[in-house]
Amino acid sequence: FFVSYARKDQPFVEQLAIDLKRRSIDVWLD
Amino acid sequence: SWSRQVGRALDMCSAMILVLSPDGLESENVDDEWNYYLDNKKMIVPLLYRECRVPFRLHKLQFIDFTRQSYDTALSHLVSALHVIQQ
Repeated sequence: FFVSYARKDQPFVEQLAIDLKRRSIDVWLD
Repeated sequence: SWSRQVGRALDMCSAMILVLSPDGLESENVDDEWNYYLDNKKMIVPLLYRECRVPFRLHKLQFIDFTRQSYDTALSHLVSALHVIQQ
């Protein structure tokens, strides 16, 4: 999954990516 | 380059998680990315992270709302939606 987000939301998005990877969901963050 | 990498990733990924917030809606990159997916009929899962006015083109999509429920509850809804798409 491509994750589209604003820079200011990066801390939330990084935590989300960790939680999704733990559930075997691969995400792409730029 | 960064924009070429993003373009390649946009094409490589089969679906998008769109993080909606006032800053997200102001970002030209974010705007380009979700419009590219809609134009190419690729799937988008919008995630409402902070209250904002959702663009008209996104109204018909089902949202995962992180503003009105706990992080863990919203995350489990998101994971369910993404697992369905992955299958």
